[in-house]
Amino acid sequence: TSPLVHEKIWFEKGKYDEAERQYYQNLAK
Amino acid sequence: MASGTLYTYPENFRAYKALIAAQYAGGNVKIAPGFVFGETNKTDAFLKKFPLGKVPAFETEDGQYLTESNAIAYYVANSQLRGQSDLEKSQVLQWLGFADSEILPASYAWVFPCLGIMQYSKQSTERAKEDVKASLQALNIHLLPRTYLVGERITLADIGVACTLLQLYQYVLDADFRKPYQNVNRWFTTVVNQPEFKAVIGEFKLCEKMAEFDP
Amino acid sequence: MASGTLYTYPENFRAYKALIAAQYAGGNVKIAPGFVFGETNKTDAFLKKFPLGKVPAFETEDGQYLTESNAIAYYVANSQLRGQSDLEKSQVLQWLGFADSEILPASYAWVFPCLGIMQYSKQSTERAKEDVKASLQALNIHLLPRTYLVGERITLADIGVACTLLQLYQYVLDADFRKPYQNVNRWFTTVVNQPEFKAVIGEFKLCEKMAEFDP
Repeated sequence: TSPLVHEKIWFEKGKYDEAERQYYQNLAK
Repeated sequence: MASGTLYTYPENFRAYKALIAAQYAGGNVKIAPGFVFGETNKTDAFLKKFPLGKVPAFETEDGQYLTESNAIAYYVANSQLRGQSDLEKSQVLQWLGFADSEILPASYAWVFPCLGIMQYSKQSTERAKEDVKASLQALNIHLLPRTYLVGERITLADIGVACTLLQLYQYVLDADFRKPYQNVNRWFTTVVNQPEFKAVIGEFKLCEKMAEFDP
Repeated sequence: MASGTLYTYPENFRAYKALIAAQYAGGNVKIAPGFVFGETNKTDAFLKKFPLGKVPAFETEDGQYLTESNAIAYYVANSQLRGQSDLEKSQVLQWLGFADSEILPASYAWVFPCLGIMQYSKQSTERAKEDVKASLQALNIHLLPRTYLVGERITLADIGVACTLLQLYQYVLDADFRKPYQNVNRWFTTVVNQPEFKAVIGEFKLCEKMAEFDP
């Protein structure tokens, strides 16, 4: 088994970044 | 002493790192007035300086551009904050990396649903809690014999890790949950009550009741 | 010149950063013989040194412990690689942060399903491709008038970003996809063909056919 399988990777970072962006953009408005 | 203009939205923990570092170093870091997130950072003028359109973003007083919050904090810091020896400088980078790769993903996964920023998933939240425990445990072991993360004075390591923990300590690390991590609590409380921190983040109130997802 | 022992599994791009930096700096970095990922890093002896059990992990020859690949690479580097002025040092950190926060998640999301390491999701892959395009475009603009990312010599910025791009250039950035990013291609080719890189990663072969998920 590839060691990469055991690496802890934040696959969903993009989703969280986008959600954070939307949240603060809405706050800015 | 570095000076310049910081582009950010309010209450951005990433921007706090640079602002607190500037307090220690005595640099003049002004927050760009009139910056509207979602608008200003999509203008051609902004994208010419900062092609990815992200914040925090920093323009030095002599017209250089920096992004990535750790880089900006480093630039406006002083030699105490950056670490003295090569080992200390590396240890500072280690803790900044730890904050970004270990604490931040778990913090977002746990707190964002509570704030309505993301959808709730029981599995994600439970895993995030376990990840937070692992991070706090690693910090707790390290801080048993130490006042600060690196060396005997505050460095960017303390600033970076503390700023990344703000959200957790504010919303979800209630007294019960944080009880096993006394060394971290001691260190965190000391750090956020330094005048340089208070000048940026104000009075910090520790979580009393763990926030939860409210459908 | 820093020396010590690096714990890692083979072909770990994070470990490459430190190994390549050591090639430039002349340090003696040995890879721990007999290290078995999933076993050695779960032993009490390892966890006592490196509580989170992650690799790469580094033990200096005088018994200090470092984790986080950028910190290890920094430690074994020299002043050329770290950047000369405060601005250059900050720019090096900026690009290391860019590699970790902008390139890496998208690279994993795109490539891992092709390697059978994670499940395929059309939506995730398409978003990852767009994120990779945005990162390459930012690099392409930056590298139009520049040979290296920071200053006029190779630094940890080039090492970190190039190592983080290895997977993409190996598996998915075929000639068509990478065609719009000529400056990045020029820079990447130059960097991976430096003797110090080749000593660690060998001859690098650019992607000929874009890997895809095979159910």
